[in-house]
Amino acid sequence: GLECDGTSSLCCRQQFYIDFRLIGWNDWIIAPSGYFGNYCEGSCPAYMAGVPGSASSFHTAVVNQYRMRGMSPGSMNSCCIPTKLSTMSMLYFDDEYNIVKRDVPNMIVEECGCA
Amino acid sequence: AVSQETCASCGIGKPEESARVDADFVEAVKRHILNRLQMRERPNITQPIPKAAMVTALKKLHAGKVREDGRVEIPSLDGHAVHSNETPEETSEIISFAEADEQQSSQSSLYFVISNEGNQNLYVTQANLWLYFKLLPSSSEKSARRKVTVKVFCQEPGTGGRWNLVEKRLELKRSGWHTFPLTEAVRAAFATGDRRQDLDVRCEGCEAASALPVLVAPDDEAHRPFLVVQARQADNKHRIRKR
Repeated sequence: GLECDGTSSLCCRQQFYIDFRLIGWNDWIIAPSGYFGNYCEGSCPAYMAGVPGSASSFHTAVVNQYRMRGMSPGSMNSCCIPTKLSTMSMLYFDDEYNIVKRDVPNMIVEECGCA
Repeated sequence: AVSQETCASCGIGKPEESARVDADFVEAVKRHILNRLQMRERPNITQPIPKAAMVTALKKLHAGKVREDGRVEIPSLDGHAVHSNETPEETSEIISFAEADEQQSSQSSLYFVISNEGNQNLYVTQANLWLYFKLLPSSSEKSARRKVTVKVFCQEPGTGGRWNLVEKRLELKRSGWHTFPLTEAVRAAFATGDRRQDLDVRCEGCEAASALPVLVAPDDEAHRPFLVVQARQADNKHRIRKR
Protein backbone atom coordinates (compact mmCIF):
# COMPACT_ATOMS: atom_id res chain seq x y z
CA GLY A 1 0.00 0.00 0.00
CA LEU A 2 2.95 2.39 -0.36
CA GLU A 3 2.64 5.47 -2.58
CA CYS A 4 5.67 6.19 -4.79
CA ASP A 5 7.16 9.46 -3.60
CA GLY A 6 10.65 9.14 -5.03
CA THR A 7 12.26 8.46 -1.66
CA SER A 8 12.23 4.66 -1.70
CA SER A 9 12.82 1.97 -4.27
CA LEU A 10 10.37 -0.41 -2.59
CA CYS A 11 7.23 -1.64 -4.29
CA CYS A 12 4.76 1.24 -4.42
CA ARG A 13 1.89 2.71 -6.45
CA GLN A 14 2.78 5.37 -9.01
CA GLN A 15 -0.17 7.68 -9.68
CA PHE A 16 -0.63 8.65 -13.32
CA TYR A 17 -3.63 10.73 -14.39
CA ILE A 18 -4.56 11.24 -18.02
CA ASP A 19 -6.91 14.14 -18.81
CA PHE A 20 -8.98 13.04 -21.82
CA ARG A 21 -8.98 16.61 -23.14
CA LEU A 22 -5.17 16.55 -23.43
CA ILE A 23 -5.26 13.42 -25.57
CA GLY A 24 -8.21 14.55 -27.66
CA TRP A 25 -10.57 11.88 -26.37
CA ASN A 26 -13.05 14.21 -24.70
CA ASP A 27 -15.14 14.32 -27.88
CA TRP A 28 -16.20 10.69 -27.49
CA ILE A 29 -15.78 10.08 -23.74
CA ILE A 30 -18.51 12.06 -21.98
CA ALA A 31 -17.49 11.11 -18.44
CA PRO A 32 -15.26 10.84 -16.46
CA SER A 33 -12.97 13.65 -17.64
CA GLY A 34 -9.84 11.56 -17.20
CA TYR A 35 -8.39 8.20 -16.17
CA PHE A 36 -6.17 7.22 -13.28
CA GLY A 37 -3.71 4.98 -15.11
CA ASN A 38 -1.85 4.19 -11.88
CA TYR A 39 0.77 1.42 -11.98
CA CYS A 40 3.02 -0.53 -9.63
CA GLU A 41 6.79 -0.28 -9.58
CA GLY A 42 9.67 -0.94 -7.20
CA SER A 43 11.52 -3.89 -5.75
CA CYS A 44 10.30 -6.72 -3.56
CA PRO A 45 13.14 -7.80 -1.25
CA ALA A 46 12.76 -11.17 0.49
CA TYR A 47 11.56 -9.66 3.78
CA MET A 48 8.67 -7.97 1.99
CA ALA A 49 7.46 -11.02 0.12
CA GLY A 50 4.23 -12.39 1.42
CA VAL A 51 3.20 -9.23 3.17
CA PRO A 52 0.07 -10.38 5.02
CA GLY A 53 -3.30 -8.99 4.26
CA SER A 54 -4.46 -8.12 0.79
CA ALA A 55 -1.02 -8.68 -0.75
CA SER A 56 -0.70 -12.35 0.25
CA SER A 57 -1.66 -14.67 -2.50
CA PHE A 58 -1.40 -18.27 -3.58
CA HIS A 59 2.11 -17.58 -4.88
CA THR A 60 3.18 -16.34 -1.45
CA ALA A 61 1.63 -19.35 0.25
CA VAL A 62 3.67 -21.64 -2.01
CA VAL A 63 6.88 -19.71 -1.31
CA ASN A 64 6.27 -19.97 2.43
CA GLN A 65 5.75 -23.73 2.13
CA TYR A 66 9.18 -23.97 0.45
CA ARG A 67 10.73 -21.93 3.26
CA MET A 68 9.19 -24.09 5.98
CA ARG A 69 10.85 -27.11 4.36
CA GLY A 70 14.18 -25.31 4.34
CA MET A 71 14.24 -25.14 0.59
CA SER A 72 15.16 -21.64 -0.39
CA PRO A 73 13.14 -20.83 -3.46
CA GLY A 74 16.00 -18.71 -4.73
CA SER A 75 14.51 -18.02 -8.12
CA MET A 76 11.02 -17.41 -6.77
CA ASN A 77 11.18 -13.70 -6.11
CA SER A 78 7.94 -11.96 -5.44
CA CYS A 79 6.83 -9.19 -7.73
CA CYS A 80 5.28 -5.78 -7.25
CA ILE A 81 1.72 -6.10 -8.56
CA PRO A 82 -1.68 -4.48 -8.07
CA THR A 83 -3.32 -5.92 -4.98
CA LYS A 84 -6.49 -3.84 -4.98
CA LEU A 85 -8.33 -2.72 -8.13
CA SER A 86 -11.53 -0.76 -8.55
CA THR A 87 -14.28 -0.37 -11.11
CA MET A 88 -14.46 2.59 -13.45
CA SER A 89 -17.83 3.83 -14.74
CA MET A 90 -17.59 5.33 -18.21
CA LEU A 91 -20.09 7.21 -20.34
CA TYR A 92 -19.10 7.48 -24.01
CA PHE A 93 -20.39 7.79 -27.57
CA ASP A 94 -19.85 4.83 -29.83
CA ASP A 95 -19.62 5.16 -33.58
CA GLU A 96 -23.36 4.97 -34.12
CA TYR A 97 -26.05 7.12 -32.60
CA ASN A 98 -25.56 5.66 -29.13
CA ILE A 99 -24.40 6.65 -25.69
CA VAL A 100 -22.92 3.74 -23.73
CA LYS A 101 -22.63 3.68 -19.95
CA ARG A 102 -20.29 0.96 -18.84
CA ASP A 103 -18.99 -0.22 -15.45
CA VAL A 104 -15.57 -1.67 -16.25
CA PRO A 105 -14.27 -3.76 -13.33
CA ASN A 106 -10.61 -3.88 -12.24
CA MET A 107 -9.79 -0.73 -14.15
CA ILE A 108 -8.04 1.45 -11.53
CA VAL A 109 -5.06 0.33 -9.43
CA GLU A 110 -5.79 1.32 -5.83
CA GLU A 111 -2.94 -0.52 -4.05
CA CYS A 112 0.27 -2.34 -4.89
CA GLY A 113 2.03 -5.08 -2.98
CA CYS A 114 4.62 -7.86 -3.19
CA ALA A 115 3.08 -11.21 -3.98
CA ALA B 1 32.00 11.71 -26.45
CA VAL B 2 31.02 12.67 -22.98
CA SER B 3 28.33 10.32 -21.76
CA GLN B 4 24.97 11.94 -21.39
CA GLU B 5 24.80 11.17 -17.63
CA THR B 6 27.91 13.09 -16.56
CA CYS B 7 27.70 16.05 -18.90
CA ALA B 8 25.55 18.68 -17.17
CA SER B 9 25.15 20.86 -20.25
CA CYS B 10 24.25 17.81 -22.31
CA GLY B 11 21.11 17.38 -20.24
CA ILE B 12 19.13 18.46 -23.28
CA GLY B 13 18.55 14.80 -24.14
CA LYS B 14 16.74 14.23 -20.84
CA PRO B 15 13.47 16.16 -21.45
CA GLU B 16 13.07 14.59 -24.90
CA GLU B 17 13.70 11.17 -23.46
CA SER B 18 11.20 11.59 -20.64
CA ALA B 19 8.70 13.13 -23.08
CA ARG B 20 9.09 10.05 -25.28
CA VAL B 21 8.61 7.74 -22.32
CA ASP B 22 5.47 9.66 -21.32
CA ALA B 23 4.15 9.51 -24.89
CA ASP B 24 4.75 5.76 -24.97
CA PHE B 25 3.02 5.42 -21.65
CA VAL B 26 0.02 7.47 -22.79
CA GLU B 27 -0.27 5.23 -25.86
CA ALA B 28 -0.14 2.18 -23.60
CA VAL B 29 -2.90 3.57 -21.40
CA LYS B 30 -5.01 4.41 -24.47
CA ARG B 31 -4.58 0.85 -25.73
CA HIS B 32 -5.51 -0.48 -22.27
CA ILE B 33 -8.75 1.56 -22.18
CA LEU B 34 -9.76 0.49 -25.70
CA ASN B 35 -9.00 -3.15 -24.89
CA ARG B 36 -11.17 -3.04 -21.79
CA LEU B 37 -13.98 -1.48 -23.82
CA GLN B 38 -13.43 -4.18 -26.45
CA MET B 39 -12.76 -1.63 -29.16
CA ARG B 40 -10.13 -1.81 -31.89
CA GLU B 41 -9.76 1.97 -32.12
CA ARG B 42 -11.55 4.98 -30.71
CA PRO B 43 -14.96 5.61 -32.32
CA ASN B 44 -15.17 8.08 -35.14
CA ILE B 45 -17.99 10.45 -34.16
CA THR B 46 -19.48 11.13 -37.58
CA GLN B 47 -22.83 12.61 -36.52
CA PRO B 48 -22.82 14.01 -32.98
CA ILE B 49 -25.97 13.40 -31.00
CA PRO B 50 -28.01 16.60 -30.52
CA LYS B 51 -27.14 17.98 -27.09
CA ALA B 52 -30.83 18.43 -26.17
CA ALA B 53 -31.54 14.75 -26.84
CA MET B 54 -28.48 13.66 -24.87
CA VAL B 55 -29.29 15.87 -21.86
CA THR B 56 -32.89 14.60 -21.78
CA ALA B 57 -31.87 10.95 -21.89
CA LEU B 58 -29.15 11.30 -19.26
CA LYS B 59 -31.48 13.22 -16.94
CA LYS B 60 -34.30 10.71 -17.39
CA LEU B 61 -31.99 7.78 -16.66
CA HIS B 62 -29.88 9.46 -13.94
CA ALA B 63 -27.04 8.02 -16.01
CA GLY B 64 -25.23 11.28 -15.74
CA LYS B 65 -25.67 14.76 -14.26
CA VAL B 66 -25.08 17.63 -16.66
CA ARG B 67 -23.42 20.56 -14.85
CA GLU B 68 -23.70 24.24 -15.81
CA ASP B 69 -20.40 24.08 -17.70
CA GLY B 70 -21.81 21.25 -19.79
CA ARG B 71 -19.64 18.61 -18.14
CA VAL B 72 -21.31 15.36 -17.30
CA GLU B 73 -20.79 13.50 -14.02
CA ILE B 74 -21.68 9.85 -13.55
CA PRO B 75 -23.44 9.50 -10.16
CA SER B 76 -21.81 6.12 -9.47
CA LEU B 77 -18.44 7.74 -9.99
CA ASP B 78 -18.70 10.71 -7.62
CA GLY B 79 -15.05 10.72 -6.63
CA HIS B 80 -14.81 7.30 -5.04
CA ALA B 81 -13.77 4.05 -6.54
CA VAL B 82 -16.10 1.09 -6.30
CA HIS B 83 -14.46 -1.72 -4.33
CA SER B 84 -15.83 -5.20 -4.40
CA ASN B 85 -14.38 -8.53 -3.39
CA GLU B 86 -16.34 -10.81 -5.65
CA THR B 87 -15.64 -10.51 -9.36
CA PRO B 88 -17.71 -7.45 -10.24
CA GLU B 89 -20.09 -8.04 -13.12
CA GLU B 90 -19.41 -5.97 -16.19
CA THR B 91 -22.67 -4.18 -16.96
CA SER B 92 -23.50 -1.86 -19.81
CA GLU B 93 -26.31 0.54 -20.47
CA ILE B 94 -26.67 1.57 -24.12
CA ILE B 95 -28.80 4.61 -24.95
CA SER B 96 -29.62 4.58 -28.65
CA PHE B 97 -31.33 7.55 -30.31
CA ALA B 98 -33.98 7.13 -32.98
CA GLU B 99 -33.23 7.90 -36.57
CA ALA B 100 -35.69 8.31 -39.42
CA ASP B 101 -35.41 6.43 -42.65
CA GLU B 102 -35.52 8.94 -45.50
CA GLN B 103 -36.51 6.13 -47.88
CA GLN B 104 -39.56 5.22 -45.84
CA SER B 105 -42.39 7.68 -46.49
CA SER B 106 -44.33 6.57 -43.40
CA GLN B 107 -44.31 9.22 -40.69
CA SER B 108 -44.72 6.57 -38.05
CA SER B 109 -41.54 4.58 -38.71
CA LEU B 110 -38.18 4.99 -37.04
CA TYR B 111 -35.14 2.84 -36.39
CA PHE B 112 -32.26 2.39 -33.98
CA VAL B 113 -28.77 1.09 -34.65
CA ILE B 114 -26.89 -0.42 -31.72
CA SER B 115 -23.40 -0.97 -33.02
CA ASN B 116 -21.52 -4.03 -31.94
CA GLU B 117 -18.25 -2.19 -31.43
CA GLY B 118 -17.47 -2.90 -27.81
CA ASN B 119 -20.76 -4.71 -27.40
CA GLN B 120 -19.81 -8.23 -28.40
CA ASN B 121 -20.90 -10.98 -26.04
CA LEU B 122 -23.59 -8.90 -24.46
CA TYR B 123 -26.72 -10.48 -22.98
CA VAL B 124 -29.68 -8.09 -23.04
CA THR B 125 -31.32 -8.05 -19.62
CA GLN B 126 -33.82 -5.30 -20.37
CA ALA B 127 -34.72 -2.90 -23.18
CA ASN B 128 -37.24 -0.05 -23.09
CA LEU B 129 -38.37 2.42 -25.72
CA TRP B 130 -38.94 5.96 -24.42
CA LEU B 131 -41.56 7.95 -26.33
CA TYR B 132 -42.71 11.50 -25.61
CA PHE B 133 -46.41 12.28 -26.03
CA LYS B 134 -47.25 15.92 -26.60
CA LEU B 135 -50.75 17.17 -25.70
CA LEU B 136 -52.12 19.85 -27.97
CA PRO B 137 -54.59 22.44 -26.64
CA SER B 138 -57.92 20.67 -26.95
CA SER B 139 -61.16 22.24 -28.01
CA SER B 140 -63.54 19.85 -26.28
CA GLU B 141 -63.71 19.22 -22.54
CA LYS B 142 -64.15 15.45 -23.02
CA SER B 143 -60.55 15.02 -24.01
CA ALA B 144 -59.51 16.03 -20.51
CA ARG B 145 -59.26 12.29 -19.81
CA ARG B 146 -57.35 11.35 -22.91
CA LYS B 147 -57.21 7.58 -23.25
CA VAL B 148 -55.21 6.23 -26.14
CA THR B 149 -53.87 2.85 -27.27
CA VAL B 150 -50.30 2.87 -28.51
CA LYS B 151 -49.09 0.06 -30.71
CA VAL B 152 -45.37 -0.33 -31.32
CA PHE B 153 -44.60 -2.74 -34.15
CA CYS B 154 -41.03 -4.09 -34.11
CA GLN B 155 -39.65 -5.82 -37.14
CA GLU B 156 -38.19 -9.17 -36.26
CA PRO B 157 -34.63 -9.19 -37.63
CA GLY B 158 -33.76 -11.69 -40.28
CA THR B 159 -37.40 -12.58 -41.00
CA GLY B 160 -37.78 -10.08 -43.83
CA GLY B 161 -41.20 -9.03 -42.81
CA ARG B 162 -42.65 -10.38 -39.59
CA TRP B 163 -43.57 -7.66 -37.13
CA ASN B 164 -44.15 -8.17 -33.41
CA LEU B 165 -46.46 -5.95 -31.48
CA VAL B 166 -46.09 -4.22 -28.11
CA GLU B 167 -49.35 -2.56 -27.12
CA LYS B 168 -50.03 -0.20 -24.21
CA ARG B 169 -53.10 1.77 -23.10
CA LEU B 170 -52.24 5.22 -21.78
CA GLU B 171 -54.27 7.87 -20.00
CA LEU B 172 -52.61 11.16 -20.94
CA LYS B 173 -53.08 13.92 -18.38
CA ARG B 174 -50.17 16.05 -19.55
CA SER B 175 -47.35 15.91 -22.06
CA GLY B 176 -44.71 13.48 -20.92
CA TRP B 177 -42.50 10.45 -21.46
CA HIS B 178 -43.79 6.87 -21.56
CA THR B 179 -41.84 3.61 -21.79
CA PHE B 180 -42.57 0.50 -23.82
CA PRO B 181 -40.87 -2.86 -23.08
CA LEU B 182 -38.90 -4.15 -26.10
CA THR B 183 -36.61 -6.66 -24.37
CA GLU B 184 -37.57 -9.64 -26.55
CA ALA B 185 -37.17 -7.72 -29.82
CA VAL B 186 -33.79 -6.23 -28.91
CA ARG B 187 -32.53 -9.55 -27.50
CA ALA B 188 -33.46 -11.19 -30.82
CA ALA B 189 -31.67 -8.43 -32.73
CA PHE B 190 -28.52 -8.89 -30.64
CA ALA B 191 -28.73 -12.67 -31.07
CA THR B 192 -28.81 -12.40 -34.87
CA GLY B 193 -26.04 -9.81 -34.84
CA ASP B 194 -28.33 -7.50 -36.78
CA ARG B 195 -27.98 -4.26 -34.86
CA ARG B 196 -30.68 -2.34 -36.66
CA GLN B 197 -34.10 -2.28 -34.97
CA ASP B 198 -36.97 -1.03 -37.15
CA LEU B 199 -40.10 0.21 -35.38
CA ASP B 200 -43.47 1.50 -36.44
CA VAL B 201 -45.46 3.54 -33.88
CA ARG B 202 -49.25 3.80 -34.19
CA CYS B 203 -51.57 5.57 -31.79
CA GLU B 204 -55.31 4.85 -31.73
CA GLY B 205 -57.30 7.67 -30.20
CA CYS B 206 -54.50 10.24 -30.38
CA GLU B 207 -56.31 12.37 -32.90
CA ALA B 208 -59.47 12.56 -30.80
CA ALA B 209 -57.40 13.24 -27.72
CA SER B 210 -55.41 16.00 -29.43
CA ALA B 211 -52.21 14.18 -28.59
CA LEU B 212 -49.30 12.95 -30.67
CA PRO B 213 -46.14 10.93 -30.14
CA VAL B 214 -42.98 12.89 -30.98
CA LEU B 215 -40.83 10.82 -33.33
CA VAL B 216 -37.74 12.11 -35.13
CA ALA B 217 -38.50 15.84 -35.36
CA PRO B 218 -35.54 18.13 -36.08
CA ASP B 219 -37.39 21.00 -34.45
CA ASP B 220 -37.91 19.05 -31.24
CA GLU B 221 -34.62 17.30 -30.49
CA ALA B 222 -35.17 17.29 -26.71
CA HIS B 223 -38.01 14.80 -27.21
CA ARG B 224 -36.31 12.49 -29.70
CA PRO B 225 -37.29 8.88 -28.91
CA PHE B 226 -34.53 6.76 -27.40
CA LEU B 227 -34.01 3.10 -26.64
CA VAL B 228 -32.35 2.06 -23.38
CA VAL B 229 -30.71 -1.36 -23.38
CA GLN B 230 -29.36 -2.82 -20.14
CA ALA B 231 -26.92 -5.63 -20.80
CA ARG B 232 -24.25 -7.64 -19.12
CA GLN B 233 -21.29 -9.60 -20.42
CA ALA B 234 -22.48 -12.99 -21.62
CA ASP B 235 -21.14 -16.07 -19.83
CA ASN B 236 -17.40 -16.37 -19.71
CA LYS B 237 -17.01 -19.42 -21.95
CA HIS B 238 -17.33 -17.18 -24.95
CA ARG B 239 -14.93 -14.57 -23.65
CA ILE B 240 -11.27 -14.78 -24.65
CA ARG B 241 -9.20 -14.65 -21.52
CA LYS B 242 -5.63 -13.47 -21.74
CA ARG B 243 -3.18 -15.93 -20.10
